[in-house]
Amino acid sequence: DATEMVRQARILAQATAQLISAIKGEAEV
Amino acid sequence: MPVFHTKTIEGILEPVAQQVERLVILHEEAEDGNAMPDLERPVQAVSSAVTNLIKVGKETINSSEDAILKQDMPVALHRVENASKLLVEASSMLKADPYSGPARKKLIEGARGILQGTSALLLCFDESEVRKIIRECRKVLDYLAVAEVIETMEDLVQFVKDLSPCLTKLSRDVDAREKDLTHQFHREILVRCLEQVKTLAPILICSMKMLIQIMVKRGKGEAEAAANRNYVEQRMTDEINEIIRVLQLTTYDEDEWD
Repeated sequence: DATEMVRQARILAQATAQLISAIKGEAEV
Repeated sequence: MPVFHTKTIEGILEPVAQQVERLVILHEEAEDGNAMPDLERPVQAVSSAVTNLIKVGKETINSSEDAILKQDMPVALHRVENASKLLVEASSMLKADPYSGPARKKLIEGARGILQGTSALLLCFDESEVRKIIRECRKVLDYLAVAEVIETMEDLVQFVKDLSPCLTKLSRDVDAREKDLTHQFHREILVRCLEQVKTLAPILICSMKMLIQIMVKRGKGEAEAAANRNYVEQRMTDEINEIIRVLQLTTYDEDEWD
């Protein structure tokens, strides 16, 4: 449970970081 | 001074926190009128990640017996969910008008909301994990309180049998927690206290054994032996109470150390 919660939070953080990169036009998503 | 008090939380949030910060600065500096790219796919990726996180979050709430977690976690989940909705709205507004100012604002608010909500969620979960370790500590404290009424070898054997697994778990949990903390001073205290507890445990058992032997033989020095046992027990109790105190500290409790 603990591991899964942390894993999903990490995935969300990464997706958010990618979104921001896309907003800034820094990366292809 | 670290912003996040565990390496786990820091590893998850630090990169996105920096990104959000840069996005806000960019937004404040550049009301530049550039068209926004199509954000449907990255927003969809965030939205799916939020759905999965909420699912795991709800499962965690349902399976937990921690009343504080049950109270706090839904608020954090709601925050993440709302932020995700803002991003979806912004994305669809930008499809219609890539220059939309309100859509940009929603994007920033959404990205911030995801960061704050995820942070609240992880903190809430982390605090719950800390409470589990504290429960283990209190179990050991309860056993230590029993030490003073152990008067036979049979009871001492049972005492050691009961105490040992709890001490092992306490030691393992505190050790893992210490390694995950970003705050060096808190880590050092936990290491020191844990070492003391490990050193004192066999000394306590030995002092209890000596007292029982004196009592059985009706020998001299019973009062001194009892005082010695009580002293060791009190020292262990103090060290564990200090562990409990430090486990509850975060980097926001710095004033206490000034």
